[in-house]
Amino acid sequence: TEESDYIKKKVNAEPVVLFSKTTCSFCSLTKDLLNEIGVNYYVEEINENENCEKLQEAFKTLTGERTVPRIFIGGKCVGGNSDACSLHNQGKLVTLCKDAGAT
Amino acid sequence: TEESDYIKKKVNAEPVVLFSKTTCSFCSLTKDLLNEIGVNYYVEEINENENCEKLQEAFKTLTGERTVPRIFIGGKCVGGNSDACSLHNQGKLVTLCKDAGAT
Ligand SMILES: N[C@@H](CCC(=O)N[C@@H](CS)C(=O)NCC(=O)O)C(=O)O
Ligand SMILES: N[C@@H](CCC(=O)N[C@@H](CS)C(=O)NCC(=O)O)C(=O)O
Ligand code: FES
Repeated sequence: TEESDYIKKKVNAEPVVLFSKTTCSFCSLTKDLLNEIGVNYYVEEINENENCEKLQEAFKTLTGERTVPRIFIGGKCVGGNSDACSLHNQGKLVTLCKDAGAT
Repeated sequence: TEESDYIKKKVNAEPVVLFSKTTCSFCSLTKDLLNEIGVNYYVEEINENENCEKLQEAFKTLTGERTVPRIFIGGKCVGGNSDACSLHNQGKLVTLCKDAGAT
């Protein structure tokens, strides 16, 4: 779909890409975490996009889930907020971001 | 407003009342917390209500915030998820619920 192509283009253009909704506290937590570890990242607020529903359908196809936050590092989806926190607790989040060139 | 009256009626009808959205992880966290402490509570999923926007405007007027989750104990708004967690960490949440007759 157009939206699938759009997502692939975005996640390959920057090391860390976060698809978010401005109204969502879980997305805020993810931003706080990324800010805490000091990586550069691109945030797309999908609730401000008229194609939001189609984007979420594309997330489902591409990543198995339609939820936000949806986090991509080095072009690969690492999941949502819980996944990012889990990776960080294992000491892996910073490494993934470094290897992708985000810090 | 009609919505303000509706909210007041609801929060006075049950000791613990949670206004929630089915799509919101912060609301899920609050439900988990209330389940953990074992209190009885009434949940209204406002995103399934056609008057959702007006309900949120009424929350703003009545409680100072329009966000979910919006938690009422003994007819009084104790705030959102962060507030409930903070109260619980201080050992106060269970007491409030007990005093209101929720457990
Ligand atoms: N465990 C997931 C939860 C993801 C989730 O349920 N996200 C909600 C918002 S908090 C969502 O996308 N709901 C559907 C929607 O907004 O369309 C995570 O940690 O990211
Ligand atoms: N700190 C607040 C955050 C509340 C908040 O920002 N809620 C979001 C959803 S997570 C919200 O209601 N956004 C506006 C909306 O959904 O209309 C809490 O702990 O409850
Ligand atoms: S919408 Fe409430 S945590 Fe995501």
